[in-house]
Amino acid sequence: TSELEQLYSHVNEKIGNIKKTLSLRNLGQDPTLKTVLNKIGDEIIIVNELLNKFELEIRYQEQISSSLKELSDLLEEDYKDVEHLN
Amino acid sequence: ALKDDVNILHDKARLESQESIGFIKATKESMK
Amino acid sequence: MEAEVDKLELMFQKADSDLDYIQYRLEYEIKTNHPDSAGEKNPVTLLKELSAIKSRYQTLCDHYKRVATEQKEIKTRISTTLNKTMTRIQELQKLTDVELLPPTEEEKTATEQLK
Repeated sequence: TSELEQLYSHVNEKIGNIKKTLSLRNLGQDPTLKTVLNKIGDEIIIVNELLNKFELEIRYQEQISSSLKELSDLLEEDYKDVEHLN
Repeated sequence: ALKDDVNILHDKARLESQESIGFIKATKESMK
Repeated sequence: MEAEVDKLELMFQKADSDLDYIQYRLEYEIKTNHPDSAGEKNPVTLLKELSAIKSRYQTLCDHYKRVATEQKEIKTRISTTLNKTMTRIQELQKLTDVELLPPTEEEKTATEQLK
């Protein structure tokens, strides 16, 4: 049944996409909707730029993580030395 | 909504980065 | 029975390719009627860009959560190790009665921050 369910959702997804595309069919001709389309296009550009910044911040966090790892290793060494002294 | 979500997460990530930098400094200070 | 299953399978495959063909034809029609120009994009392109953005957002979210969790774990490990080390040093001081200078203001603030 799970295979059949997968098949069912696969076909349904395709039908959904077709319906969506059908509704877009005459969108280009209507001037008012054209402005909406352009606005969506602009928003997509803005969101992409924000995602780029977000990605940079995640890269920066990864650098911080490696610094934290180094620090943790240093502390482990310190602790071993103190244990040794003790 | 997606734009706001990305902004919120980006600010949160930046705050956490600053907090981690502070944490590293404080730890190094304690190690002296 | 097997023949019936094969027949069904063929029917599904045909339905699947028919759906692909319909989708392709619709997109082709929209692209021809509404070609992408510098300032304007056709609805099909925008739809694809929208779903690309959503999946990129999801990927970045998952990545961010992984890094944040990893950082928390390392910080906890650092705090634990540091506390253990300090406790051991204090024990050593008692054992050896070594006179140590009182902690400087900076060290106090750092310890407070860590706590």
